[in-house]
Amino acid sequence: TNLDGMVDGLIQSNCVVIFSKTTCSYCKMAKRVFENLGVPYTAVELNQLENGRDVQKILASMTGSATVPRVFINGTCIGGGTETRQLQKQGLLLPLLDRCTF
Amino acid sequence: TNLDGMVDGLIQSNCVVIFSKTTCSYCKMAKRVFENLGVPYTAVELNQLENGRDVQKILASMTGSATVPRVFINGTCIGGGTETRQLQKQGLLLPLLDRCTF
Ligand SMILES: N[C@@H](CCC(=O)N[C@@H](CS)C(=O)NCC(=O)O)C(=O)O
Ligand SMILES: N[C@@H](CCC(=O)N[C@@H](CS)C(=O)NCC(=O)O)C(=O)O
Ligand code: FES
Repeated sequence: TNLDGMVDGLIQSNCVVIFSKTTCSYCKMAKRVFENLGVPYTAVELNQLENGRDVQKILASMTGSATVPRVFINGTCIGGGTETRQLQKQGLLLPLLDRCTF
Repeated sequence: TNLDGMVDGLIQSNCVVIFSKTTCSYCKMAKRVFENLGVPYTAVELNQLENGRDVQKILASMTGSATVPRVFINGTCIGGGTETRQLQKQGLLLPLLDRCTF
């Protein structure tokens, strides 16, 4: 399996991608931000993927953090749960979403 | 090992006990509430305990939830991260802490 290709494919074809774990409240919080905005997102639940740990390592090298959630908008990592909520509070999240061409 | 005895012993001799996982942001949030109040707490990191999963099951039967954090004040479970922050915001946490006789 080409995991790098899979991660790339996901973030290049889905405006909002949240790498998450189903058991994590911070991940639920990040998802809720987009739900409250009525914005669809793709959730990748790393605790349910066979190669979840490897994907987490890939995200670490891509984004500088081996944690969840890892939130991508328009192919770019905007950070984790904290950054997502902060951007929303500052009204800076919707402008980012408007740029999505897919 | 008598795990029930261990859990009982901990919550009966420490005013604030937080059953936690070191990797969990919600647990960090609960700890921060007490740190900001200058209140000492005992943290039990279930992901670092050999019998962590069993302790989590004991907490589930004691408190109704198999999640972390599980927060005890004066021997009573006040809930998780959400409840801890809510009580603090409502100014109801310090009164609970004043009752501690140990
Ligand atoms: N400040 C970060 C916190 C990220 C974090 O610490 N995530 C935890 C779970 S809440 C984590 O990934 N722990 C290691 C793991 O689950 O593999 C954010 O806002 O996303
Ligand atoms: N609303 C609860 C959420 C508790 C929760 O869902 N905790 C997660 C981690 S954030 C959990 O325990 N997941 C299962 C596990 O880690 O065993 C609270 O405020 O404490
Ligand atoms: S695991 Fe508890 S908040 Fe992420």
